[in-house]
Amino acid sequence: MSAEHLAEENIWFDKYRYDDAERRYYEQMNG
Amino acid sequence: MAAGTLYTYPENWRAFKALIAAQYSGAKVQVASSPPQFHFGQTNKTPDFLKKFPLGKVPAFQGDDGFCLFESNAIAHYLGSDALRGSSKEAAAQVLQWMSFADSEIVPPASAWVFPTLGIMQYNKQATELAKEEVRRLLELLNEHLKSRTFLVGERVSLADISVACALLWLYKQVLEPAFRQPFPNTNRWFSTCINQPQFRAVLGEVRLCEKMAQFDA
Amino acid sequence: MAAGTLYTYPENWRAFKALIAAQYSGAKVQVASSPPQFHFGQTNKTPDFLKKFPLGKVPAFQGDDGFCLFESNAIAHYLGSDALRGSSKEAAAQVLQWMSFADSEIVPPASAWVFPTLGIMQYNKQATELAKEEVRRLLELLNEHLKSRTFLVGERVSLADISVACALLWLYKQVLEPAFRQPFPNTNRWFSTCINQPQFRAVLGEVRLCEKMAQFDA
Repeated sequence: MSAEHLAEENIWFDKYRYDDAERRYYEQMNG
Repeated sequence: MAAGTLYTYPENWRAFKALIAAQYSGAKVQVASSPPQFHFGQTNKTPDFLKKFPLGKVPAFQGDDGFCLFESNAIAHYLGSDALRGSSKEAAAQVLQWMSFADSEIVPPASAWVFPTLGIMQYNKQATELAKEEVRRLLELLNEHLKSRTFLVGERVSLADISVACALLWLYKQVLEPAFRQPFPNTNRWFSTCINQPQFRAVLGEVRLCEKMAQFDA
Repeated sequence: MAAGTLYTYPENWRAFKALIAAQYSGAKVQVASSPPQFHFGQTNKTPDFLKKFPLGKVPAFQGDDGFCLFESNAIAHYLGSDALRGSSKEAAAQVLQWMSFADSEIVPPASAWVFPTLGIMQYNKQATELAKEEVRRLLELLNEHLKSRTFLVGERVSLADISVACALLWLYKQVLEPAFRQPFPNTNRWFSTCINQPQFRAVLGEVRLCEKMAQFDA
């Protein structure tokens, strides 16, 4: 039952994609 | 000494942080996690609850004095002791550093890996493999940090250990089988020390470490 | 008084939190964000940097006394003043509550909506629409909370305002056009008050609010 409740948490599953994109963007910006 | 009610659902690892903190500080916390006191999915959608906790999320804490608080790290910080919070400016900052680290670095990949094994999320091979590598990297980072340390900040348990251990809980219970966790002896030692502290045990009970990596539950 | 160097890249909204906090506390912070002091993408991958900041991420702070710290909320907390951190246990907990709220509730949908408009990420119509609704909900939550309050916690600026305002910064600059933000007058009033504080201005410069919602930058 508690596992089902866990499913209701809003987890930023694709945070790594955003982190990567941000990192690449600013790495590019900074030459 | 803080005293009040913590609204949550059973086995909510985020609530564990506050309850373990309360074990250390002696704060008197009533847990409301089942009807009639609190019915997750219903009570937290009522106007009365939303007035106090606008996000409608748990854990949520209401003090006997009426003081209301949401976000699990804030509740754990409030219910903890000065020692848990870090008794110097530097220690307090390091405690917050690891609490943020737990939420922003550990929880996303941990959830991506564990949720499918609990049958609460569709399995995706690529996402799981990426999450595994990310978890490996985080365990190594902790392993390095804990090489010459017993606890994450200072010489005693702090909210840093409580937060990071709770964020790793499902991983150690579900998927970190001995072969996978073998390269991280310091992290494993630290985790084992934490979960065997009386205050952790009082909340978590006996934590059985994963023996065989759970696969996704179709 | 803390003093040291903040490693970051220019225009890093996470670093803004620490720099604004330092404006309030008087902490002496050198910013290292461009060569030769710091070259993002290179310096943060060197063994020396990784030894101090194992995640290799910025912002990262090194005190003149050698004390090292990562995670932006922890750095801002460390560089801030007691008043910014909340001068009572309750206020300090509420400050942490809003700092967590900013990172866990605002940043994900804000990134999903704004990144494509900056050309940082591929545009995805469904993700953007979901993010818009989520941002609307968060602005409404803040609007309700700020109905009878000037600042998020207590009667003065705290790290809560700094964190939430910085998390909303790109939204107000890029996409929250007047028609979209019109239903949230209290949130708008509060944001405007914050960014016009001398300490915010010293770091952010003049913030021009969005006049027309930016679309994704193909």
